[in-house]
Amino acid sequence: MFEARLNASNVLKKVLDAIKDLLNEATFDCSDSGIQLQAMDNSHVSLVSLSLRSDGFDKYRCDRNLSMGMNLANMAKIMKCANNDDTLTMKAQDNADTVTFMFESQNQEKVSDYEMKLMNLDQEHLGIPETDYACVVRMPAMEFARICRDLSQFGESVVISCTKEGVKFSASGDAGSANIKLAQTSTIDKEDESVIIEMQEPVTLTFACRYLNSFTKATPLCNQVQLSMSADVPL
Amino acid sequence: GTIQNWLAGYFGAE
Repeated sequence: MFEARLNASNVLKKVLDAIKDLLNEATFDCSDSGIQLQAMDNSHVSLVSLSLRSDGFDKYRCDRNLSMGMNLANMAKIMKCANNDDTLTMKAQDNADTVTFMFESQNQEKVSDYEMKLMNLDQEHLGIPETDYACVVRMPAMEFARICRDLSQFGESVVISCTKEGVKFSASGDAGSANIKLAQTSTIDKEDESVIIEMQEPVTLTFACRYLNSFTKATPLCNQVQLSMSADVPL
Repeated sequence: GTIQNWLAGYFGAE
């Protein structure tokens, strides 16, 4: 028996919004410790690695490990039916071929349930390898999303240059060129708004705007984003 | 294909 409850459906809506443009389908691996999802995107260029710890749920029970292959477009259809503040309960029986999503309104007067067929997806054991990155930048997630959006107008790729002093984002194309520099925050009054750089050695790397803009769909999940960079390894 | 293969290997796919 698997059962996971969130007091606000909004949390899972945000998680789904963060991944559904990259993945058509994915396996949610449920165990006692929580739900894991690892999948390469449809073009096999990036990896989505998601961990929803059991203690992040308001109620969590998983008697036996369970792999639930889901079509994310169908899951999105279901999640769209929930109000943000509805309580969400996901349920599946052991060896079941369906999962149930139940939404309860705050006043308990509306209860809806949706059953979705599970899929058998190829299981691959994927993950982001432990890496000592040359530069790790922590910055406001909204600011990063804004920079990616703004620079996408000027080119198909963004160059990120990181030194101890700051981080520079650049793009260029037919319309001209654009540079955005962020200095490391001198005092950390508000942690959420700070830019913090841990640098072993400077790096200059180029990334496709298309993917950066897909990654920033996760922006509503957290105030800060961490960019970990080294030459010749993925961001 | 080459970059995709390299990335798949990097992330641990067979």
